[in-house]
Amino acid sequence: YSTVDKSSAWQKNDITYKIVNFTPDIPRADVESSIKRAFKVWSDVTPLTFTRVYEGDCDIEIQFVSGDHGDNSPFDGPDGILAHAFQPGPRIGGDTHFDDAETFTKNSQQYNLFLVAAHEFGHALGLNHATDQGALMYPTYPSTDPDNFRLPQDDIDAIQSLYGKTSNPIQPTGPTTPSKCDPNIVFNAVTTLRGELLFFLNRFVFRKHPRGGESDLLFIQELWPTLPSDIDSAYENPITGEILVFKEKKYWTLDGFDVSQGPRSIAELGFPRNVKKIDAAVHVETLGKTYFFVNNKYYSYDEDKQAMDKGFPKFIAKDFPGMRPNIDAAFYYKGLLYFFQESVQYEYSIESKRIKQVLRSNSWLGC
Amino acid sequence: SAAFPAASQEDLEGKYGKMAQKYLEKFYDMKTTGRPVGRKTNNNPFVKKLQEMQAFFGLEVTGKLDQKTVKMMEKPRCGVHDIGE
Repeated sequence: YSTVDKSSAWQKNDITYKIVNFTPDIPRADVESSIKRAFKVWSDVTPLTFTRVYEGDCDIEIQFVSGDHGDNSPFDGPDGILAHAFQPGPRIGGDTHFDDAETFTKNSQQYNLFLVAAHEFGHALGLNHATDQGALMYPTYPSTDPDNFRLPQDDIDAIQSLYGKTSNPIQPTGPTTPSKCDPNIVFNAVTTLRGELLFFLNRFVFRKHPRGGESDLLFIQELWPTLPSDIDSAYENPITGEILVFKEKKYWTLDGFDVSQGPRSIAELGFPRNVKKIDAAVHVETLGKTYFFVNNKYYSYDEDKQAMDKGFPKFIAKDFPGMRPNIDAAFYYKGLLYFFQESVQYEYSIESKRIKQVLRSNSWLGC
Repeated sequence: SAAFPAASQEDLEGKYGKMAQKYLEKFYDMKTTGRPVGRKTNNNPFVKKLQEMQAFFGLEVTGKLDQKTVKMMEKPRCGVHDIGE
């Protein structure tokens, strides 16, 4: 992270703000609640307090403006630049301007006002842009679920370096951004997608072509805005070209980068009620079967008949000798299964029922 | 597929060069005379600033306007500079 000098931050903890005008995109009450929540992001982790004033002087003046609005930093119409804010100081210092040419929302559609405001208030408090891709202070719009937003640790460290910690006995911690070559990396789910590999982890997905090139780290919601974070499992059915993504007792169907259906209940696929989540899923092209791994057992689903095979679930240890229960993720590639357990990956031959190789879980990412 | 169609370096610079120049002026404090920057040599301010931008975003630092760099520049973002100013 990067910040202004401590001497250029606010030299007080009680900050006032004023909402000068409103966007017509959402009701006033939603603007007010989005702004209030955006300030709370910062006050939750520091001794800072934010008080709204309705007239007179204040520290942070909030406006919705468009085009050239007299501060030598004109806005550029829809998309592009969404907002800007000035670092702490008198007069225009701390002031925050939103581009009124944008459509602001209170949901996961772009551009969520709370997310944009929380970022800008970081500037108004003295934070610069961060290079951590998962940080709130990263320069680009964060395609992350606004309802489940938690301030990332990089931003907590940044703001606390200027204003100190909260007086709460339990210090808040935030999510960190995964590093592809972390030897302890544990993926939530792995699947192929039209020749590429996707590795899901918390809010993120690593996208990689197996034949080479650098992997891209993206927010899951950047590719599929209506998908949740922290998914449990996923698989590609190459016959239909669809990907099924599972979280707890729900699943979504993806057609490339569109969410074509969902969420639906996994009961529709034939899972009994006692299945609370699917640890891993993989489609074996040569058999036309999809295997679902749940704790120490697995289910077999016939994609042609669109029904669960009879006689399942069966024990993983019996039919996949060498494999232990609680598989984190799995995918099928060029006739072999790849099972992920914690930070390890097992290359598995279905034909010989043997583990062929033990690899690090991030070996596909060039690590 | 969401993969990019192949495009030559000349194509990219021709199509996105002006946009990239504006981006670097705005967010990376690139000083120009307002005219398009010339040949992309290593001493060229465009190349240097493009490298800074690529490093900031964790992209491969090539100093050339490649697909991933263009894609990053096209993302919606905050109007505050990244470095400089």
